[in-house]
Amino acid sequence: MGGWAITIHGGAGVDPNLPMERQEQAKAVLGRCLEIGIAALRSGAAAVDVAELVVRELETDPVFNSGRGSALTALGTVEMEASIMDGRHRRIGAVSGLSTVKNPVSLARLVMDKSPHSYLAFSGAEDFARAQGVETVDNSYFITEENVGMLKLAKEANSILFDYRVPLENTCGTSAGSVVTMDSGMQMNGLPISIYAPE
Amino acid sequence: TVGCAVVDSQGWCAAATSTGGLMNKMTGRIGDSPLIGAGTYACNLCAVSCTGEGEAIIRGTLARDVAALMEYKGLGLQEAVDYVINERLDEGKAGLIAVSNRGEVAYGFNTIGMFRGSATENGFMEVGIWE
Repeated sequence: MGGWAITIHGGAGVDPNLPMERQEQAKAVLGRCLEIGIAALRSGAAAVDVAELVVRELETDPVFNSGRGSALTALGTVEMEASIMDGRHRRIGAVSGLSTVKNPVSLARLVMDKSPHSYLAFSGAEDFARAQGVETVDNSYFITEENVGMLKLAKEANSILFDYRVPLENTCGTSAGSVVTMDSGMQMNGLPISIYAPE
Repeated sequence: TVGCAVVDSQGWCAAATSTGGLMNKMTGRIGDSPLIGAGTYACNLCAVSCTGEGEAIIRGTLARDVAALMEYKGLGLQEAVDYVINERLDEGKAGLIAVSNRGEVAYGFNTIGMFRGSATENGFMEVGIWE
């Protein structure tokens, strides 16, 4: 065996004009979460426990699109999803359509460990969460001012589904009034690359 | 989307992925993150977590394909990741992170950037965004 190793991500599809301040903020969160994982691995924790632990930390920080700070639906609500897989026995757990569960990855873990199923969604997943006593919060906990602004821009810019966050005014190289005009020449999904921000 | 792939000191691999999905998505939309084999996969050889446009990741069954290339074709971790990114994924759509049971880390993406970080027992540690 080659020893432990860990790798994490906070989303793909980054605005090339992302301000340095935002880049440093994201790197700081990644570094902190990596250190949490490293400490757990050094103490002998199992891979599946470390994966859950680290993703919980990433979910809790609104810098990335999961948990608090999640992307919004067209109706302005949050519907989160998560999964976990333990390669040891190919055990899996997955959840979708969550609106009140603070840490979706931990509910996925409970689906894996405490249910006879692999995947629960929407009201069934929420019911399971309550039966398991996991921490729940009001849907508004997940909705940040930044995401409300991003949804507004997404709706104004185009009716298509956005893969990545649309940057707010003066944050990521675009503004509300010029979402589709600041074209650096590159396009993604038929839209100027300049309108895309971190997922 | 956020994700983590880990191999522990016993050589066991695990992966987890969590997301809010797409901004302005339709209610009821399911992405790749909860779909085992698409956005997340782990077995005795490797663990993988994906991020990007869920529909493209689902079409490419990216996570499972990395494992399958290692299992059936005997590719190394980075080779398998590169193959999947270059041959199975639509241009500009997504990225992924992976570990092997041998303590290797790998990543690949064809978007402008991907927020990522890696560390190994031998002291390697890296946090990055761009290529």
